[in-house]
Order: sequence, then C-alpha cells, then structure tokens
Amino acid sequence: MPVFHTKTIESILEPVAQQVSRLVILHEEAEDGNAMPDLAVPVRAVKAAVDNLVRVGYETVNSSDDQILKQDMPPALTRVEESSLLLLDASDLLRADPYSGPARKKLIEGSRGILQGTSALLLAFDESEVRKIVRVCKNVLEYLAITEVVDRMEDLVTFVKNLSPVLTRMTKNVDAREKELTHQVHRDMLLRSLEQVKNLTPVLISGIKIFITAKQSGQGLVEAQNNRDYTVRKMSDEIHEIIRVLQLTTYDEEEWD
Amino acid sequence: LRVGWEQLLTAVARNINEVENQILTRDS
Repeated sequence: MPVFHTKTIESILEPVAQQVSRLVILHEEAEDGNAMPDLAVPVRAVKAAVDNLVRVGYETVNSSDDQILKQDMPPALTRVEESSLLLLDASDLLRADPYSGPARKKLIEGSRGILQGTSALLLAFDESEVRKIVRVCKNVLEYLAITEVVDRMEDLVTFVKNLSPVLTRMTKNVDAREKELTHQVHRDMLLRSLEQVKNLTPVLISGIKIFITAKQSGQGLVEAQNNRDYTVRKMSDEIHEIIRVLQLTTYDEEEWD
Repeated sequence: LRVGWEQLLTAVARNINEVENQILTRDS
C-alpha cells in the first residue's frame, strides 16, 4: 500500500490508489469475464476534469517563479493528459466490443497513469511549498548571522524589530507543516527543534544585551561574546535541522518500526 | 466489476478536481 507523507496528499490519493489496486486485481482475475458496461459518461467526466487540471496546471507553471516547479509540473501534466486519452480509447473500444481485452488494458493503464500523474503533481507542489518554508528559515539564519555586528542598544532594538516577524513567520509555517505530516518521527523532530528555537530566542536577546553592556564597561567582554556566539550557533543548528527534516520525504524502515 | 469501473472513474474525476483545487489554493 502506498504511503503518503502529508495528510492532504494522503486524503486525496489514498482512496483512488486503493480502488485502482483493487480493480487491477479484479481485472486480472476476470480476464475472460463478463461484458463491460458503457463507460462513456464517466470517462467524459474524467476527461473534462483533466482538461481543467491541465489548463490550471499550465497557468501555474507560467506564473510561477519556482524554477524546479516549472520543470516538474509539465511531465506530470502530460502523464495525466495522455492517460485520459487512454480512457477515451478504452471507452470507444468497449462501445464496439464490451468484451474487448485491449480496452480493459487501456482502462487499467489510464487509471494508473492518472493516479501516477496526479501523485507527481501533488508532490511537485508539495516540494515547492517546502522550498517556500525553507526560504523563510534561511531568512532567519541570515539575521542570526548579523548578530555579531549588533554592538549598540539602538542596533539591538532594530535587530529585534527585524528578527521578530521573520521568526514568527518561520514558527507559523513550520508549525503548520508539522501538522500536515503523516510521519510521527519527523513531526516530533520539527516540534523539538522549533521549541528549542523558541526557548533560545530570549536567551539570545539577553546575550546580546550583556555583550553590549560588557563592551561599554570593558568587563567580561570575551565571556559575553562567547555566550552570545554559542546561542547563535545553537539556534542556527536547530534551524538547519528544521530545514533538513522539512526536506525528508522518504521513510526509514527502522523509524517506521 | 461493472460497478467497480464506474465507481473508480467517478472517484478519479473527483480526485482530479481535488488536485486542481489544491493547486489553485496553494497558488493563491
């Protein structure tokens, strides 16, 4: 049984995936079986849905600035489109001969192809969503990298003012993503790292404050700087871990066990 | 088997519509 890594993809694909598998088995068992019904009406419905999807898909490809999405979507759309033509062929063949073997084969291939094509489309979209979240995470990393130039209280105020919205956005996005994942181990990893980042944020602010004070007084500067840098490193490590886990889509068998 | 194919194709059409909705939602 296929395993889908997000709840949305699972909810859309799993019912159809199950039916396709079931029908493939039935088809194989009933190779010389009964006459097939006229499937013109449901096949036309599929074709109409595919035509809409292909139109929307290409509009998205044309308007997107995500180069990888632009590259991944067209083959998936072609797969869906070609598969719907197989269904049309099958429907025509069945009308002429309700016992047609090639028609059954085309039905199976067409249904399977649509499932694979829509699956590839959803995955391409999902990966594009992940890239958006990763960009937000990298934005936070960029802010953390400039911590060392914050050496006056006015700079700290600006730093906090700029960092806060990016951090909030990252937290919101990663939180939402965590809820979407079907793999509990990955969810837990994201939550743990996110919690760390949340806990370390006030530590970082106070670390910078102590560093600024130490710089002004000339006392304990090295220690203050080390503490600040340590917190920055810890936060950066956790964000790198978030980025790594966000990009995981395959499952480690041992983790599943 | 008869009912199976009609059901499947109906499910496939619904599935395609859902994929389209996903794309439209995420694209907005």
